[in-house]
Amino acid sequence: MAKIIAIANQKGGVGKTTTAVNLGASLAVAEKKTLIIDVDPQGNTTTGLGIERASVQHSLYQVLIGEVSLAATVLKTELACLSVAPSTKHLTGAEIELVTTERRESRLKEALRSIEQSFDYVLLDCPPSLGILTLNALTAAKSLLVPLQCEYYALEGLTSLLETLKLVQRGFNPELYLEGILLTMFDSRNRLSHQVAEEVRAHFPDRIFRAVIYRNVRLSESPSHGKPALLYDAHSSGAQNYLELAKEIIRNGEEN
Amino acid sequence: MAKIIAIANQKGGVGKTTTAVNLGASLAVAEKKTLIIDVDPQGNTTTGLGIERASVQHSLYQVLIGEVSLAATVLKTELACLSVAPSTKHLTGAEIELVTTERRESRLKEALRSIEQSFDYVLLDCPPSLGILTLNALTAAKSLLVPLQCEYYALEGLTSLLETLKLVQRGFNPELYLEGILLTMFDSRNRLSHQVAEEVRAHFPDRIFRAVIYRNVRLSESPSHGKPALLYDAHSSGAQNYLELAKEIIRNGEEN
Ligand SMILES: Nc1ncnc2c1ncn2[C@@H]1O[C@H](COP(=O)(O)OP(=O)(O)OP(=O)(O)O)[C@@H](O)[C@H]1O
Ligand SMILES: Nc1ncnc2c1ncn2[C@@H]1O[C@H](COP(=O)(O)OP(=O)(O)OP(=O)(O)O)[C@@H](O)[C@H]1O
Ligand SMILES: [Mg+2]
Ligand SMILES: [Mg+2]
Repeated sequence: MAKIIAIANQKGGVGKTTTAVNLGASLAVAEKKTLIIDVDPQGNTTTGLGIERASVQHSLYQVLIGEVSLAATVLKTELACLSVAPSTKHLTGAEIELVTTERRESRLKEALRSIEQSFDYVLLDCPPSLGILTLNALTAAKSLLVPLQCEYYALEGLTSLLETLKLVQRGFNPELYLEGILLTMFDSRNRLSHQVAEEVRAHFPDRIFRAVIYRNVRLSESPSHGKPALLYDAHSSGAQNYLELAKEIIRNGEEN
Repeated sequence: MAKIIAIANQKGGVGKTTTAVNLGASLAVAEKKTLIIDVDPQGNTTTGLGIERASVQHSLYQVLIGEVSLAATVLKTELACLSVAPSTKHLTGAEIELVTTERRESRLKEALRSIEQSFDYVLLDCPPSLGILTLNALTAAKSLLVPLQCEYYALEGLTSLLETLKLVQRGFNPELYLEGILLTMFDSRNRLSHQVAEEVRAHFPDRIFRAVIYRNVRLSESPSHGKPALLYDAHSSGAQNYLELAKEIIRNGEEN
């Protein structure tokens, strides 16, 4: 059974896609068969892995409305153990179209049943909102990974995200647990980064990853080459930080 | 008649709220009566201006479902010419509740009719999505200001945002025009910033503001004090950049 992790935070630009792409690549080089599903209509995970959205045959939108199976959308990447289920701009319509349908929040969960045994890890890259697409991901997932940018507005949004987690645990997915809070874009020269980190460590002591992702220009350059940082500049601190995160998640999984 | 400007971009974390708060403050010190409406359920504009969300009596959610007038929500700020219409977490429900109602996209436009003559400028801070809340803002606005972070993923999203602009112009709001594209978080030491700026200038030569917002830590610190950068550190490059932007927008308005 695959470990399905939703990467979600309604605050925009906190590093959800960067985490999905680079954690996925790091798990793949550790020989874990990994699938990343792009649940965001923006499709940044899709292009961040070098796939041209216009040439995609089948995408997540068609899966959610029941037209194709999830397996039909899965594409290979440059890494042997890494695959991706892409999204196209049609996915924007899903938010409105699914509102009035049956089992609207369980579409992704049902679609995953038929393929999850082919993978060790499935990562779900979510859009910056708490709408029906994110709800589908939280219902399908076994755990939630929260990227948290070390900035004031991002910290502010954490409480409402954890409230949403509780609502989903009470309703659609009682088994869902918090995989951890990941500090991203940490800049050690910047007092604000340290303040945010201290505040999170004080409020959520045992829920924050030891691995920290530092601000690193290689992480923002690599998407323009359609590659994870590991393939663009393996020695960069960004690539190394995500390898550390992958090791920590694999270790946590073995202990549970 | 007020100049109503929607500040929108579905890409997350590109500086929409930072632009709404700091452009609003800069227009206010230029003696322009300015209202900022927080159309984002995250409520970052509300707290960025020092308002405690839990103590808000009437908010935008109640306006959109027709319970109160927009005027009843307007609060004063530390700047005489700056007011804010706050949002609370109830606004999250509006996306789903409005889907099946009449004139769902024109609620904000209608609500603005009764108060727009009391202001020179109204700024609409949008959430990071192209859902019903952003659609309400684009239908109510006279123009669209697009903050564009100088990063690859942000550049990628620009085309689909400009497509949405065309759709809204053809359907709900034929008068809507592009006020301009604003480069944000520009870091002159970073090659990627220059590459993105060159690409935007090449593709959209006459639609990009001369004013550029440089990455400046004061802009990310000021929200934790509930103040725009002008009141937190008026000499910072961030505060100065937004004063320049305000001057450029006022000048553009006088020439048209
Ligand atoms: N550690 C880092 N160092 C430097 N840049 C980073 C880092 N992490 C992410 N970035 C850059 O910051 C921007 C925002 O990151 P990203 O797009 O991954 O966030 P997101 O949460 O997925 O955004 P959205 O809410 O739009 O989905 C991107 O341009 C990305 O390249
Ligand atoms: N020029 C700048 N220099 C440094 N930091 C900035 C700058 N502009 C914005 N920031 C910071 O970057 C983060 C993202 O900005 P902001 O929240 O304004 O973007 P947004 O587009 O409103 O995000 P969302 O999509 O979540 O609504 C914030 O923490 C903000 O303080
Ligand atoms: Mg993303
Ligand atoms: Mg915002």
